[in-house]
Parts: sequence; C-alpha cells; structure tokens
Amino acid sequence: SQLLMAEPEKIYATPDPGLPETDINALSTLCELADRELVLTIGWAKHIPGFSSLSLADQMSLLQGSWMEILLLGVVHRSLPFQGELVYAEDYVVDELRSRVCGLRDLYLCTLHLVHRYRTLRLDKEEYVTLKALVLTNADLLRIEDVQSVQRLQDLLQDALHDYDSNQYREEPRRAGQLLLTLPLLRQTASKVVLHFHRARAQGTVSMHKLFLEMLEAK
Amino acid sequence: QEKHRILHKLLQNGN
Repeated sequence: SQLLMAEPEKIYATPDPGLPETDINALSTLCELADRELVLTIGWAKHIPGFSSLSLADQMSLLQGSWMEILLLGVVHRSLPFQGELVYAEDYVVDELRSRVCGLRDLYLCTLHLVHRYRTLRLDKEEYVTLKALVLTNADLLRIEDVQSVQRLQDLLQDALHDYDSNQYREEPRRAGQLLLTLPLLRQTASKVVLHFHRARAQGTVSMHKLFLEMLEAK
Repeated sequence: QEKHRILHKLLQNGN
C-alpha cells in the first residue's frame, strides 16, 4: 500500500497542436515529457520505504542505472488497456501511423512487444508498482557502495511481490517468477530507447532539458 | 556527483 500511495499523478505532454508531426517535434515532445517524469520519478523513489536511508551516492547510482526502465514500465502500464497504442502521456498516444510519421517505428514496435508480454501476464497495478520499485534496486551493483543495504531493500520488495502473488493468484504459483523473467526484455528495450536518444543528441536537432541530459549522460 | 548536479539536488531537497 505504501508503493500504491507513492505513485505519481497522471502526466500530460501538452504537445503544441500548431506544430507539424515530424520526427524532431515528436522527439522533442518525448524528451520534454521524460524530463518532467524524471523529476516525478526522483520524488517517487524517495517514498519507497528504505530508499532514502541509502547513501546519496547509492540513491544516485540506482536512479541513473534504472530511470529509462522505470519510465518505460510506466508507458507499458498505461498502454495495457489499448491495442496497438502507446500511451506516453494521457494526451500523447502513439499508434502505428503516428509512429511511422514521427520516425519512431522501431521504438514503437519494441515497446509494443513489451506491452504484449505484460498483457499476456495480465500485470495488475499492485504488481506494476512493486516491479517498478524492484527495477530501481536492480541497477548495476558494480557502482553501488553499500551492496548489502541495496540487497536488503531488493529482498524486501521481492518478498512483497511473492507474498502478494501467493495471496492473490494462488492458482499461479510461478507468477512472481514469471514477472521477474520479463525484466531482461525491459532492460533490453530501455537500452534501445537510450541509444535512440543518444543518436538524436549527437545529431543535435532536438533540444533536451538539463535533467534529461544529465541522466542520459550517466548511461 | 559534480556532473550530476540536478539529480543530487533533487534527492537532497524536497521536490
């Protein structure tokens, strides 16, 4: 219930309706959206029981390692009820046509694949918030100073997922494990998205806000 | 941490 309460408010992209749908405008909308979502994500992380007790350096490393997976999992969760549509924000939905017009078809297809995976598993809200917190604690441990404390937090969250699923889905004893097995695909997809933004940054055609750039540089 | 000023600041302070 603490994780459910920590969930950020709905987010709106408010894209400029006067601008034509081009790849640069679409990427600008997504970068601006991601920048604001990063602020919300940092605030969200602080509400995860135990996160704020970690050292500041470890809090930073965890967020730097996992932010794209966290944002992507949010998009996936918002998109679950819709077929063929990615809900980046309440007012910014990308379908196949829009993805082609905006030059985002590759990202659209791999993210849709992820949505399909979670839809097949019928990921519910409680599982989503727990999985998202687990993703935060599952960043590269090589960069972590106090591995034991991060491990303790991760164990706590993994126990929460197992407890929840064994109560709610008694007929599916492997459900929690199946959810954890989706994490490699989430990481792989997040890497593709990060690469896409790195390329866009190198081309210099899309303006990016400072926090987004800072987090992108950490990857 | 110097390179990641905004993240550092947002974690240290309230939002």
